[in-house]
Amino acid sequence: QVRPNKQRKKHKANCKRHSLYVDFSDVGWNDWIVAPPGYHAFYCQGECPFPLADHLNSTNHAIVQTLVNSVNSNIPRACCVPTDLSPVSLLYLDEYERVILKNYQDMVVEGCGCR
Amino acid sequence: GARGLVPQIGRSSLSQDVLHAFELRLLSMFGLKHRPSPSRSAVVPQYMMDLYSMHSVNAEQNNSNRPKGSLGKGSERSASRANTIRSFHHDESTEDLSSSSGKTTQRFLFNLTSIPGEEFVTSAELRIFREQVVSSPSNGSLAGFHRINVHEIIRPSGSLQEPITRLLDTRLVQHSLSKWESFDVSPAVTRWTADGRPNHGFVVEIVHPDQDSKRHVRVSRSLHDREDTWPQMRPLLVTYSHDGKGNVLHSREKR
Repeated sequence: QVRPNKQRKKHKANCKRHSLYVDFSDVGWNDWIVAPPGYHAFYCQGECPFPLADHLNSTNHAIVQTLVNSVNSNIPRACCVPTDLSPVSLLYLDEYERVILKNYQDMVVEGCGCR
Repeated sequence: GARGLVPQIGRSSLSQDVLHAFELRLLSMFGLKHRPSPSRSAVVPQYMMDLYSMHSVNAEQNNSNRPKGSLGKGSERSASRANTIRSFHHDESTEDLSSSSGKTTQRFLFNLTSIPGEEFVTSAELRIFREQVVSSPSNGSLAGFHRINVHEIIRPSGSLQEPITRLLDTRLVQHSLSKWESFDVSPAVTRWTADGRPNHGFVVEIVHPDQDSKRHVRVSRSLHDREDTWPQMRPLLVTYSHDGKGNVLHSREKR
């Protein structure tokens, strides 16, 4: 039932991946990082509402936690977190001006989910 | 520098110390103790750019400028077991070039102390550029050919004795072509890095048929005509290693 006197709750977006570009020139790191000039890191944000839908990529535990939260708000909802990450290759000059190409793991969010 | 990464909200309340600590944390994530500050003269070898284009998971799709055929199957195979590729130029102050009776030898010393102890070198290649030599045809069956031998120095030469070396790789090349040659020097680099044996460097021996073709293999600045192109043409040692963290470098895939 709609209660006209109460302000309607603002709709919050569900957990999903959002764009986040890290530009190395913004932090002055472009003098030693040769390539790439920056990279798409992404981030996860959004609600994990009850009941958890399949596309929210949740675990059984997250479903239980969300269920408990729906009857006891002292227990927090599941969190929207990265569930899949991928590496990034950087070509850079080190302290001795030697050129290094290195693969750094878990730098890009590929998928988000409720955990 | 880290200021740009900190979100607008709450930025003003962060002190310089916090920002500095934040940057150090980021650098440590990259395996660096402090922020590198390379000079303007720092040279990035084209080969490393090519390797980046080939193995980077985030490289631009358009890399049509990449020289075709510059990366062999060998580098692809080496990178398939590594997550780090490092390049080194030799210390020119320690080089020792000598030439006599159709043979040129050059001693190279590469300082590999910057390779962290926890990194395991899976392979290494010594890359040498040779520039086309146009010479008059000769009657000999081996005319137009050079042999390049790469040795590891096991014990340096003393006052009365010759150095003790062992052959690492050898190749017969034609001097009518301009081309980079890659020599497998993995056994020596592994001995120096993993086994902790002393690094006395390499000896590259070039057997050439005549004086005209002596300059074909560019093992020394003195054999290269142009000073401005030397930084990109000089010998390069490339090591492939793994630090035990994360995935290996692989050929770029469409995402």
